[in-house]
Amino acid sequence: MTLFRLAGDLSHVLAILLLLYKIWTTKSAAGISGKTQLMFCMVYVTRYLDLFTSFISVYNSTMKVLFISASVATVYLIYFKFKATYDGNHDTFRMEFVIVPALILALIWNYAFTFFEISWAFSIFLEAVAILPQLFMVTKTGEAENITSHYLFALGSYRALYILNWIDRYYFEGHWDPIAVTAGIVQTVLYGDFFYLYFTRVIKGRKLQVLP
Amino acid sequence: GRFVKTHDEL
Repeated sequence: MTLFRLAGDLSHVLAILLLLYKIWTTKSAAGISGKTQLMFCMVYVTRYLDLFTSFISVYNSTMKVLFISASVATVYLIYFKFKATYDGNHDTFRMEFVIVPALILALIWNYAFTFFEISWAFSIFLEAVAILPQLFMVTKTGEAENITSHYLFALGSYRALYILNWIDRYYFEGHWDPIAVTAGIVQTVLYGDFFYLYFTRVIKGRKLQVLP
Repeated sequence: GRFVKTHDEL
């Protein structure tokens, strides 16, 4: 495993825990897109179907279990425990606009026309765009709380670090995964605007506000 | 196997 990937995975874990911590301590899901979290939950479940059929390492299995359980817990907190605080009125992005294209693309572009591989490809494509409802919500409300900004930064950094990992693996191992790389680049590009605002505002101690 | 290649990343 490359250092870039380890850093990426840790950034991913940090993002997930930051979000759970924010919702749990403030007892509020305000400013968080339930739709994005619901789609991330779908991403983990459809990707890690291989949890019991293909063993990679204790590290891999542990992370998979962690991602699935933390994601289910997040969705539970938003839609059940702290449902009253969830800002559904501002969470208006239509999930079918990304789920349907991701499914169609997975049926066309996959490594084998089997249930497991189509499910895996669907998961990769959906992950690339699952953040859209959250970014849409930040744009619509015009701002994000600092901890939400840190969450988005850690989540965006994760796939960016994976890109460095893929470059490293291509040169040193000849490893090349076109589906993951293409989706990973799209995913990272979607965070572009946010990264800019994060560096120019949040890092300087200001709240993240989207200009009208 | 069912997989064309092993998905060894997360």
